[in-house]
Amino acid sequence: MNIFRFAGDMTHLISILVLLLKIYATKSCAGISLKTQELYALVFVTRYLDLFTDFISVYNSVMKVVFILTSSAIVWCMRRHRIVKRSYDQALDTFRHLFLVLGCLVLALIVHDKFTFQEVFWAFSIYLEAVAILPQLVLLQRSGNVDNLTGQYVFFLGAYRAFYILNWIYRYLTEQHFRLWISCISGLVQTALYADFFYYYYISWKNNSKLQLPS
Amino acid sequence: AFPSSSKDEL
Repeated sequence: MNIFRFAGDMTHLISILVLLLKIYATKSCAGISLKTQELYALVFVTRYLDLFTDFISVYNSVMKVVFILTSSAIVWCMRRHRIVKRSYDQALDTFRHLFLVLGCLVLALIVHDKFTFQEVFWAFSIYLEAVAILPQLVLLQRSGNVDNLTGQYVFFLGAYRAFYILNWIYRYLTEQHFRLWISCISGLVQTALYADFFYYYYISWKNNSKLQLPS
Repeated sequence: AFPSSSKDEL
């Protein structure tokens, strides 16, 4: 494992912890898209079907379990927690996320490494992760104001993407048979979706002002 | 198990 991959995993983990902390500390999930969180939980569950069949390292297995548990915990809080669920912006979070799921499933049935249950779901999870942020970005766009923690959450998610791309470049240069088409193309799509958000995040940081997205 | 692809990533 190289330093970029590790930095990517850590920023990914931090983004999830920032979100959990925000929900726990403020007892509010205002500004957070439940649909994006449900998609991420689905991404982790379908990608880590190999948890019991292919052992890679203790680090990998532990992180997989942590990602499944933390993403499920966020969804649970937003749907079921007595106080937290009251602050959910249901009226603003109207993205048709089922279409994303169906589209990714069809794509995974067409483009995959091998036509097996695990491989198809692995490809599905990669495609779904690429677009899972869309409901969140639409929600931020609609609400206009972005509170600091939500901004940081998306910032760390974006940082995770950037580090993973560096990781793939590094692996491509150092490993002889590194194949990455499905991951890399999906990863580039995913990172491109953040570019717009990052631009406004940078502007607000430079001006030391509150993050505002144009409507 | 997957030394040549990105399936050893998270």
